[in-house]
Amino acid sequence: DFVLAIHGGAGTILRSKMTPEREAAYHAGLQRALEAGRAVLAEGGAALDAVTAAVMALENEPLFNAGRGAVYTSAGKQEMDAAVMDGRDRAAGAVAGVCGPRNPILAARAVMEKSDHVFLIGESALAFCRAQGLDFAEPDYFFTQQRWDALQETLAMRKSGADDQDESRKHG
Amino acid sequence: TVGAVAKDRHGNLAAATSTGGMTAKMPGRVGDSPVIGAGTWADNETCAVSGTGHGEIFIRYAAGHEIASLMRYAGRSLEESARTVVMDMLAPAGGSGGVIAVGRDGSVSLPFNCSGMYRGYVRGDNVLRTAIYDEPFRETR
Repeated sequence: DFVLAIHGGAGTILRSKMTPEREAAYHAGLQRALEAGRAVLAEGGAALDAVTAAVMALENEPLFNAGRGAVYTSAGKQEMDAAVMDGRDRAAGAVAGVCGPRNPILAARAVMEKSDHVFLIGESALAFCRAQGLDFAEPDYFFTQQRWDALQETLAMRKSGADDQDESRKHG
Repeated sequence: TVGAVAKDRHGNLAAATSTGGMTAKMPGRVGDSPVIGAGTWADNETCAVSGTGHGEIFIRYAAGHEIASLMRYAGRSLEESARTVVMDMLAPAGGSGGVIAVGRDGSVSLPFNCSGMYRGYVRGDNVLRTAIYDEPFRETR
């Protein structure tokens, strides 16, 4: 039968900062992603479509560090990376350093399915996505106060020389 | 970082990973997520893998491909291979994080060497299992 596994990152927030409400929200986000992929597989759909659906659901959740919930670079910008691979024939597609496509995983999949390449980056990747008609979002769609505050805290700690013990800021 | 791996009813595997990177990363820095063989890998003969963590180490150890190679050439199980890479290779090198993986036989492995990893899986029984830290999975139908 089918099986689907997902992760929402190893950058879990400190246990001391975890509240019952936050914990419930994370579980609910994971469940929505599992359900998105499960629905594909239960209908006899392809693993490739299931992982795409699951990752899109996670990208749409501001809780997780991808897509809508992406963190900020030291310059206060967002740069997203994504990749997809098909086990049937090792077809693969990836993008890096992009901000604009609502779902970066669809950009990676477009590279795999609509180009002769495996990996596109930056402005050329964005131009390719536009040419493929992918859905773009305005910058405010990707803004989350939590991620912006995390950037300010990290920059302040770097300036002061303090060690950042919070894995949610140290990990992707 | 987020990711998904799956095996469908036809026996095909796939992997996908997406990330915003690390907070306050250097502009232009690329981690393991989009690097095929490091943070993302799928091959019907072995497994599908998606990683999350200290990307530079995952790249240097070709984490996803290494798991597949242990299965292919050393005949190890998915669980042995994934744990070997995450616990014995990545962790000593400073590569904190984890992976999710499914094998060609439908096995699932979700090892991590840090305090937690937002994770979950579902099989044909349609029970959604999710976990964050080293606690038992919550089951939802």
